[in-house]
Amino acid sequence: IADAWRNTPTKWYPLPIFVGALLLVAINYRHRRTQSPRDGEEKMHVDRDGNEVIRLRGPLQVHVLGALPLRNLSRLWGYLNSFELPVWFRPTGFRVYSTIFGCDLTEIEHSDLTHYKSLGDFFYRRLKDGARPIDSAVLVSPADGRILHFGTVKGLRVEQVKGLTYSLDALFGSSEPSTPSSVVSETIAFANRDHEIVDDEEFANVNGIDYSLDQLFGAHATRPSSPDPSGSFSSSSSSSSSSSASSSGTTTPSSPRSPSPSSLDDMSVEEINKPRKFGEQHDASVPQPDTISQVSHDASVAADIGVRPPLLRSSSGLRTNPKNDLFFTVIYLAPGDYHRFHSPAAWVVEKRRHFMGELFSVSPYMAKRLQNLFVLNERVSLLGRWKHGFFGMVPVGATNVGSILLNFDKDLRTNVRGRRQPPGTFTEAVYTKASSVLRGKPLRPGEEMGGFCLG
Amino acid sequence: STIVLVFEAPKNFAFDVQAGQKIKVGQRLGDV
Repeated sequence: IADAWRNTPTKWYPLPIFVGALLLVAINYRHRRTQSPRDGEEKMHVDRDGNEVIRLRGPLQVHVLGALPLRNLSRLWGYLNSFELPVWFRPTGFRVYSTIFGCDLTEIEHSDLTHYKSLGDFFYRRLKDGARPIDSAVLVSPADGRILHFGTVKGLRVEQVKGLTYSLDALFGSSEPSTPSSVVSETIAFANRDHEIVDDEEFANVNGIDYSLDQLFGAHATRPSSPDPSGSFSSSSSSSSSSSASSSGTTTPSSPRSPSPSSLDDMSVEEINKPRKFGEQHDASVPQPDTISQVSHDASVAADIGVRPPLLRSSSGLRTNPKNDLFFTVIYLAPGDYHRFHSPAAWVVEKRRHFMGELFSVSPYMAKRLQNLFVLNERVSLLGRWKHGFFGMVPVGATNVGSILLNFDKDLRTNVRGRRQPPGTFTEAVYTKASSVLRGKPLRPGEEMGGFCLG
Repeated sequence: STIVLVFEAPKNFAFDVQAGQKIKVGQRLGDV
């Protein structure tokens, strides 16, 4: 060994050097993009406007992962899994996948596995009717998975894991409109001061990691996007990082729905509130005008939550009753789990905010190490209300499942190519036209809302 | 993938789950 160490000549091959240099450039670029818009303010973790700055923080392996082109990898993964598989291979291939990841093939909608054309198709499988009975409790699980964490929101911070928290402002965002020029592209920062939350303003990520509500759900609306051809909601692009406001946002032609009061009155409350079995849910797509089923559906949710003025009056839509608390729970979906999500309660979705972001893995391993994981990743914040007040639901994407679908929002596109909007910005859609009674999209407990797709 | 729920509820709301517990769609999460 000593002889080899002394006498072996060193040959510098150009390819490894080139690859190494590229990697260094990528890491440096990534570091500059995520770390240092303003060095003087870094210690305070706030920007000039006093908004919290969300950056990549964690051990070395987190930063190595952060240097990878995760979004491109995610799209490549989705593309590869969209290939149609040979019919003869499908049963064997899906059984192997199911064995590895623990899928229960007895409960899927199509027992003939050749029905699923690709792994992506199998991944987004439906379950048989009745496979998931819906409990009569006010809050039920929206998905198959594992409870990572739950508790109450303290100081507007959500605990990701013990000791790591994130801000509610980051999670939900606030509603103050701003212009695109005011977007702080280097940070994900959120203004808290517009919130009217009574006391505690914070939440938890998992075992001590927390995040802000605004960071999780979004903050400011900005430039208008193209009109919605369906006419079902208005849309605007938003930044959660700036506090300078200039009104923008736009509305689109509304759909001519006007449910008749007599139809609402005819509904029996007992019938309306009857717990539904999985598979009995209505089609969750945006309703057609004046359909009796939709009116009944709206009436049923109205009976549960009461038809009240929208509660989303503050920046994140968070104005809590002093007699209430803010609660949170985090559910992790493993690769083998059923990946559609359902309504966890009777509630009305008033708006959704699609946050651009990274696509880190959201496995418990990463959740324990990467602070602000759930407000760094691409996500869709759904804001609304239920009978107890504010209700928010945030499907968070991951490397393997970057695509989030909403059945009632066909315009939502996540993990798309092209010019990326700055991190921390979001596009917003308001569902006020989905139900003229409830001024939002009403959902029953257990009603299918959408799901996660590969890539 | 992950789903985060944040909601307002009366102070007597109680979760019926444990951290780390596996759960399925429609299963009780908590009640007032």
